[in-house]
Amino acid sequence: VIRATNLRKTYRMGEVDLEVLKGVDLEIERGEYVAIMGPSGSGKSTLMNILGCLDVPTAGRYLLEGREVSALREDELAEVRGRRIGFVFQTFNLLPRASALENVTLPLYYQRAAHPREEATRALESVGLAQRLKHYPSQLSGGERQRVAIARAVVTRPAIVLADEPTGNLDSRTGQEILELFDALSLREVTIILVTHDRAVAERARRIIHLRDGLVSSVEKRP
Amino acid sequence: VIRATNLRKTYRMGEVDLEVLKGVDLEIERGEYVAIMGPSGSGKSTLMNILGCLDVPTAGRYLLEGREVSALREDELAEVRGRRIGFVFQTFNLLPRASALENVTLPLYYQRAAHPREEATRALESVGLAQRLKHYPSQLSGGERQRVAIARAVVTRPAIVLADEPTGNLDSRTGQEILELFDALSLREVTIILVTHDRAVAERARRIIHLRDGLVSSVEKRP
Ligand SMILES: Nc1ncnc2c1ncn2[C@@H]1O[C@H](COP(=O)(O)OP(=O)(O)OP(=O)(O)O)[C@@H](O)[C@H]1O
Ligand SMILES: Nc1ncnc2c1ncn2[C@@H]1O[C@H](COP(=O)(O)OP(=O)(O)OP(=O)(O)O)[C@@H](O)[C@H]1O
Ligand SMILES: [Mg+2]
Ligand SMILES: [Mg+2]
Repeated sequence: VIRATNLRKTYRMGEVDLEVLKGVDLEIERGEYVAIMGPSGSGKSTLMNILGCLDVPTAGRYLLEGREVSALREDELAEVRGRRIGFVFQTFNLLPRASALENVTLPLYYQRAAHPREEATRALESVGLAQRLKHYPSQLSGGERQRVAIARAVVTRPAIVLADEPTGNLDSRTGQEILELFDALSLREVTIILVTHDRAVAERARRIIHLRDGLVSSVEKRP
Repeated sequence: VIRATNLRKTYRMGEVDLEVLKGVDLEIERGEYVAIMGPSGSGKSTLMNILGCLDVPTAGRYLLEGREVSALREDELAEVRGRRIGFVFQTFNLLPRASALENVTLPLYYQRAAHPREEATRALESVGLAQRLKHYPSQLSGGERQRVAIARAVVTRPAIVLADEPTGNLDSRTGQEILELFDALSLREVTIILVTHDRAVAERARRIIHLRDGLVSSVEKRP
């Protein structure tokens, strides 16, 4: 479902070029559960943003569900981002002036879902936030904001979930609940790509891709 | 150095009162290295903000270095926050329009330090960011922003370091370097209070305080 070839990302900083991704090749099957690990600054979030169609590579090709992403029109891209992909950001990126419930309901309105508030409520319940629906992000703990971001990413029932360090702010028990949620999605054939620094989290996946200095350094296949 | 008695924190939400801290007692010696663990939403950051003089309790007493914090004048409070305490926020709180170097230099300007840029540069080098001094927060990875926040907290050589989940966005190797930095501070008699979800991180401390539902549920003394 994902085929990326020779992905490169370079930032111009003054007269210097900073090469962040230096030629990443990636192939992910539909319904596969993959983890990405690597040192801080190795390019994981940069890679995830490209896979999530939130950023464009400087070079290389990205085929998503068989379609060349660079060739998509703006409205087709919006469709992919809104319906095919659910993205959990490393820094959550919640709307500060909307409550938890409103944050999770918003993508459903864009989709013209049948019962947005009920579906958003259920998604928040599934991450343990039934008592926090009316709280604004500033009235939530770090781990609660992270869970609102997760609920928002899964409420639209996307085909692909991209989660950038989804358990970093969670105690192990709450983290377990989130991983069980991802397991359940995986059973329903959702493709899952998780960036994590936590080896225990990565071991839930069927394959662990190790990134180092903007390149894939190794790939672990799990039994 | 820290004596907190019956700390309570309650938020009014419409007609409902949400009790977040329900009577926390805490006594921390000068130079002690303490970890705080507990489920997401249990009140850890709320407690840290009170200990860091960034928030006031709804009830209870807080003596910092023998002085009643609620009785301090605004200028005395600013002095405590600026010189006695170094705070690493769970969500980093960097100035978006200042570079990494500027973010770390700023507290030194307030202190009228002798060589602010050199000291800030050294602090950033100590967290592995020598190559990122000119980057703005939006041009940094999650773990790099976290490390800028750490450098900023320690550059003023505070007597007390309060770190709210300082390794949550770091791979284990980079996290180790940060923990060694804290060990070095501890050797110099700096009082360290770390909130963490990572058991391995907590085990570096001499005492682990477990928070659950706004109360101290148990205290582990480490050998
Ligand atoms: N807009 C930008 N301009 C310049 N450099 C950037 C920009 N965005 C990211 N970088 C650099 O690219 C590198 C990779 O960033 P990225 O966010 O992908 O890392 P990461 O692997 O996700 O790290 P972490 O584990 O800390 O989250 C970092 O060293 C960062 O400083
Ligand atoms: N301004 C506020 N108004 C109302 N409720 C709040 C406010 N700030 C925090 N809370 C609530 O207080 C509780 C404790 O928050 P706190 O940030 O201290 O938790 P925490 O232990 O640090 O959690 P985490 O591990 O997720 O960071 C949370 O359930 C949160 O929803
Ligand atoms: Mg990242
Ligand atoms: Mg917290």
